Amino acid sequence: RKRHLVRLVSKSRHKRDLSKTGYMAFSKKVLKWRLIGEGYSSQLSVEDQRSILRLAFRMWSEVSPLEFVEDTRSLLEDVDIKLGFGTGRHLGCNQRFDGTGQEFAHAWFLGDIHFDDDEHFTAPNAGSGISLLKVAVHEIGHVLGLPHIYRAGSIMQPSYLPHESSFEMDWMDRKAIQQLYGVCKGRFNTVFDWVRKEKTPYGEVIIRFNTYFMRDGWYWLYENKNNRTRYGDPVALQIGWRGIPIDGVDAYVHVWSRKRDAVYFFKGTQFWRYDSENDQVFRQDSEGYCYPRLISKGFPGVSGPIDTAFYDRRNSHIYFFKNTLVYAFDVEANSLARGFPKNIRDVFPPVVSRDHPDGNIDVAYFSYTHNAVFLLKGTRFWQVVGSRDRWHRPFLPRNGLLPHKEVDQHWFDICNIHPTALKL
Amino acid sequence: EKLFHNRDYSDVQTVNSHQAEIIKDKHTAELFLSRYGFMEPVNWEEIQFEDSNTFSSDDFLDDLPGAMIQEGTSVPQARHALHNGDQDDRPTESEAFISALKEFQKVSGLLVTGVFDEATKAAMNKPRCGVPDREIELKSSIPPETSSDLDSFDYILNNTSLNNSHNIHMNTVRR
Repeated sequence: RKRHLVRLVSKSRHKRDLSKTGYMAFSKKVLKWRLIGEGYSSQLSVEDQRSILRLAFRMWSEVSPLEFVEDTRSLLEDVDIKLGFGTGRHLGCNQRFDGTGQEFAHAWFLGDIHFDDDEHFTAPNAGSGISLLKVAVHEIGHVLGLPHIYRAGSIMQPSYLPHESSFEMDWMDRKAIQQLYGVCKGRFNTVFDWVRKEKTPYGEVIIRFNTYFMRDGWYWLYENKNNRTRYGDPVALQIGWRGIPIDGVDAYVHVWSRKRDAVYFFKGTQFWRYDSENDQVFRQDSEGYCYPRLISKGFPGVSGPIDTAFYDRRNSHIYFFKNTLVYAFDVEANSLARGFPKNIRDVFPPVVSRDHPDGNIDVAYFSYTHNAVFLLKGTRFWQVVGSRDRWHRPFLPRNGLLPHKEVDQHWFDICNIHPTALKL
Repeated sequence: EKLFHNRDYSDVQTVNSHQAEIIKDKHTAELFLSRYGFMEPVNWEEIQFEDSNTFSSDDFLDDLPGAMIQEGTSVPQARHALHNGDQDDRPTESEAFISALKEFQKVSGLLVTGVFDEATKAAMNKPRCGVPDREIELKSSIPPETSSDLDSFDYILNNTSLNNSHNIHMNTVRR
């Protein structure tokens, strides 16, 4: 009886917090929305309307911890955000629309969004009319608690700017919504720089890399120059990495030296070799090995599952992490390096005594952008002391771990979306 | 009789019987500026909607202090109406209009002249969002909101649309 009461009260009382800005915000992370049946537009097909609105909500998910799910079944009062089209007097709303021109939509705090169906709403990139996507993203911003922002390029500008062919939420808009709902946080399965060789039209071979973050069955490409993920990410693993386990991996290792260039994914007790040129896993590689293979077979002395691993080009060793132990595997000798496994504190000592992940780490990542190795665990990371650090401060221990920082303050806006919004 | 369209709406002629009122003179500009929060409504009754009596029946609103809420106005403006409490130190009408015009010109990136020129007219006639530009600060004389006040106040915000009114009662009954 008591539990029922708790559930009853929690269900109907939406706890509100004013957050620091004094603007109201939802205190739920997963919000339900619905395009109201009697409020369909007469200009676009219903499916077009719903898919544009789905994308608009997804765009807010991609930059904030909020997730949105279309709910066409629950009681209306359990739907957080209701949207509809109407002209003049509409949907029982107190504010009448003014016909074509001027007001094209309005929204109420934490509740409804109405679109003026006298306006000529069009699908994205139609090149004419008023982009329903752009207006929807703007009005959802209001519902989430954002006011108008008079900044060129902000999606929260009050007036419609037709000429922007494609639009995305810029840095300041992201910070505005994150002021209300916080930043995206979470653990990762692995992080790596995927290196590829490409030929220019002149036949030159150039080497490119991109940074990828993986979490469960999703991945993000991270654009280091722009401090954000690729627009439209996350994407499902099975779309971008054919052949690896679709529910995620434990580690990614790129063995790259004068004689070798091999990419491996690890999951459980097995590992796969990835064919970067054909963008899929090898069934059988040029050495005749069929994949997946047992880790203990490919790397004698090491057995899965492992926490993570990375390849150190300085000494051609792969460092496998498992619980509190580190296994250094000498690739050239095809055996564990002498004296390993060792405790992680002995191999990667803390620079500040109590500031250490103490094993069970999520990710060991060598970043070409930062030319440094990072160990990630939970929402924190520790940077490994590099040669340049030791040049400036010789007293630093070799492979020491510098004091931790927050992952989300270093790699920004790596946000989940609701599974129903994931394109498969 | 309502048009019935082909399945693919190919025969939709966007013949719009009604057009938003063009902002062309001082009067319509004043309406625009007051509607979007740049100045106090000059003729409060002007903004009234015709089925005004439906709203006042909602007793939540009645107990807002000093409420001069007209039916049909959206709640954000209701907070705006609260502002009217301090009558006697108002600027003259034209001063208020000019300062509001300047404010609008400034935020719209126009030359701040205080004159209702062509550029300002064009900016006012652009398609735009109906949410007011200005948040109206509640007077400090209003007691700080307790969380329960906040809840009930939020409830107003959530459920102002008519088709939710039955929800309001239903929830009240359930609580």
